[in-house]
Amino acid sequence: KENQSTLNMFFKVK
Amino acid sequence: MLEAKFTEAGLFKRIIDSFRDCVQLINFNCSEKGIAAQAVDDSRVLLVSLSINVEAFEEFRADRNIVLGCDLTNLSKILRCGNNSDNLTLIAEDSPDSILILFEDTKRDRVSEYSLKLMEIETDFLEISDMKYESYITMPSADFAKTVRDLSQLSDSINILVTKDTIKFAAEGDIGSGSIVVKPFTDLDHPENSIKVTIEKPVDLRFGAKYLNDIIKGASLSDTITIKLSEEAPALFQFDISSGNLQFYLAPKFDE
Repeated sequence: KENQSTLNMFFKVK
Repeated sequence: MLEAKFTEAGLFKRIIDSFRDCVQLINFNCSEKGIAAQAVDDSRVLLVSLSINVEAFEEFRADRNIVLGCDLTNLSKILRCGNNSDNLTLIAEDSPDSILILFEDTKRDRVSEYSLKLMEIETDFLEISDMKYESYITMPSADFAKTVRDLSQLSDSINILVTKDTIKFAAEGDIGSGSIVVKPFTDLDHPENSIKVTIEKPVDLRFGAKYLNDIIKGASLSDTITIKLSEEAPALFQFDISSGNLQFYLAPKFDE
């Protein structure tokens, strides 16, 4: 099964 | 006060058309450097980052930092009212609640003027630190767009596999599978047709076809696209404009 990652997992939220 | 004049309204229209389907609301940040904007789609998978440098404008003046919060559906309604060859000027006060959009057909002495109401858009800002990428591809944007369109018919995921001398795009779905392999080459007469690959490490990544179909709308901005890939990190898809660029950061899919 494949999972979609989100940008929040990689970038800091300011 | 902001006064930003594009020689051709068509450029700003094409820029907005390149991302108005994936994000609805966006803050344009105007400063002495030009106009910049960042927005993330609702699923937080795709990030749009725009920068239009001062040199891209025929005239540009921003006395202080001005934020223009726009609903892109409404902005593009107004942009459709001008002709592509018109001059387009954006005018706003320092703390504006609306923006003036001026189209000038200099040949016919025809001026049309629209005012667009602005919005307060509260968004968080994603800080993209300098990412380290493992593979870089530059290729004709039209080729990339066709590749994405063709493979999305087969699956809702597209794999991009880059090795030293090959880029392989592949999709596998219920009706069957498909792959497109391209190799680096240099076209001296038409450099924009060249395909360039630089790799530090081979990468094999999978992306949602839906998002790639959003990204290829940027192909109208530039003959070429630069793709930067890194294992287990968002990929960067970049279209350069005369002075500035439109970037899409796309989070990959993973096997569970």
